[in-house]
Amino acid sequence: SAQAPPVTLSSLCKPRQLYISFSDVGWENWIIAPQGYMANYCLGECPFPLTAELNSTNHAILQTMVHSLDPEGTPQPCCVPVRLSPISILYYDNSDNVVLRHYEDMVVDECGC
Amino acid sequence: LSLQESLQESLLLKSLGLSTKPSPKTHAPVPSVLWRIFQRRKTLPALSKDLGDACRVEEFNVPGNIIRVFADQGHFIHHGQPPRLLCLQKRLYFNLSVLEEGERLTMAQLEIKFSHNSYPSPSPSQGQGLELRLYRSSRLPLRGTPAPERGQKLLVERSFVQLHKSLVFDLSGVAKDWRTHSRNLGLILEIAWSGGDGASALGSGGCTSISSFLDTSLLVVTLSQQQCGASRRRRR
Repeated sequence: SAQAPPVTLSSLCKPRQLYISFSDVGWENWIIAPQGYMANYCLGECPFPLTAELNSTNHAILQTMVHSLDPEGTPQPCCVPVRLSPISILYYDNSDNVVLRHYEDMVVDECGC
Repeated sequence: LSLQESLQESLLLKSLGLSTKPSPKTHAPVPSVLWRIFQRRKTLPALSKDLGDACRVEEFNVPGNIIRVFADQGHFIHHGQPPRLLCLQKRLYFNLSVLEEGERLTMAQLEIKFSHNSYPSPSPSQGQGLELRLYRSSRLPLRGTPAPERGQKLLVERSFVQLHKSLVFDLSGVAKDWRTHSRNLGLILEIAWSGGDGASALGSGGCTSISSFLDTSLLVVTLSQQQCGASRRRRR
């Protein structure tokens, strides 16, 4: 562990901001609202020992231990979304009907290992 | 878009349950009921959003994650003067073919809108008033037939003394039947003047109050098995 760089707070597993703009992907002609939304994503390290803030599973705790003993053989646990929330999109369909559609799991609220 | 980008776009659209990128020809106004539901959901705090159920429409208390409002594509059956005592006769048609195969219809609600509450109100004591009848078409009318075949199935018959800005009817059963068993041949809407003779129908009150008829629309709620079935499995 002496060689590993010190883990800083900002490098720990947590949500990072990611704004999706529908006009950037050329969808502004058929999406009425929203024009975009904050989807976020997870990024960061899951170092040993895992602290409670890192929303880790028991398996992740085990894996960090093994990683600390055998860094080449076993990777760190992944940093993934553990709580997501839905969004609603209003759009026109091909028959010019107005459609309101709810999509689950579209916004990353919390990350974990 | 490059070939790769268009492939990525089609995959993304598919994950959103859309087979192709919509290309609307007109931009109709957003029905107020949809805008209200959209705004309410948008302003929910994040935590209750997670607890809320994107696969249920709380406003109507039915399962569903897609709400569409279909504009009526029908036509008035009479140009000019409808038959005696009949103020309005209209064929209604809502094209439900846009619903994807994997969508389960859970609710359909017909709304008949008038531009305002019309007055003077007929006198119920004399048994005068407006009657509304809604038929389900089970046969296409022969070209030129002035009136719907009486064999149509009567769905709703009610009288109302005072016109309301909008009338709402639950047509979930009919819409489900259109999707599963029989062809969607539309509906026939009749509004008639009851009580009193033809002259009074055309006099003050009577049919003139129907002039404020605006339009009809069908609000349909469906549940996408792809989006609501899969995520449920994953969570479990």
